Amino acid sequence: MLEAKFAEASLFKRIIDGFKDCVSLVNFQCKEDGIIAQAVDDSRVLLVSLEIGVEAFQEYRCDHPVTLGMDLGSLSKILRCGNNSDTLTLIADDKPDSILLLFEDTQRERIAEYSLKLMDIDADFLKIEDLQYDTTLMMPSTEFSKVVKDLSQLTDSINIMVTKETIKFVAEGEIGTGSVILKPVMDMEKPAESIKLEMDQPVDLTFGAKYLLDIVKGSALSDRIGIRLSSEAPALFQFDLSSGFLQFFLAPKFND
Amino acid sequence: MKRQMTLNNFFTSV
Repeated sequence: MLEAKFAEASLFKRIIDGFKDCVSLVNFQCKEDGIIAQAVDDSRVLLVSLEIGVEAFQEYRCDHPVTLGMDLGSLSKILRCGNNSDTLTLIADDKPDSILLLFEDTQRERIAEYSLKLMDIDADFLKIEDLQYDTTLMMPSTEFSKVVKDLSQLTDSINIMVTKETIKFVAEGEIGTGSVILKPVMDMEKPAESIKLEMDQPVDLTFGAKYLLDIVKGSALSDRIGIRLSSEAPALFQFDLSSGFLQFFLAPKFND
Repeated sequence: MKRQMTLNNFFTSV
């Protein structure tokens, strides 16, 4: 039996909205210590890895591990039926054909109940080794989102270059070029506005703009984004939850 | 021209 209760339905909505546009069919693996999911987009360029720890729930109980295969488009339709401030409880038995979603507005004593049919999803699982990264960046997710959205207007590839003191984003397109340069900065009054940079090796990497546009949809989950870059491995973009995370691994573009 | 790598270039399926 799984009973996973979010204090606010909006958290689960934001999690699903954060990656429903890049992957559609996802197996959610529910265990005693929380829920994890992994999915790769159709082009096999972007991998989403989700972990929701027990602490992120108001109440959590999972007696036996259970895998819930869901179509995120369908799940999203049901999530829109609940109000953001409702509590949301996910309920499934040990061998479920469907999952129950229970929205409760405790102030108005309104209870809405939906069931979603589950799917058998045959998805392979990619083994992510502990990767070595050359550069780690922490910055406001709104700032990163703005840079990606602005530069994506010019081109389908965005170049990220990091040297000791500078993070440079460059777009070269048919209509023109653009670049945004950011420097590490510590904002004592608003720590969330700080930009932190840890660099072991400079990096110069190119990524498909359309995938970066998918990644920034996770910005609603956290006001900070962690970006880890390596010349030898996919980049890691991470939004932290109060317990857990939403990670995106993105394969770069290389010179032919 | 740059070529888009896929995750299969880096990760193995299990």
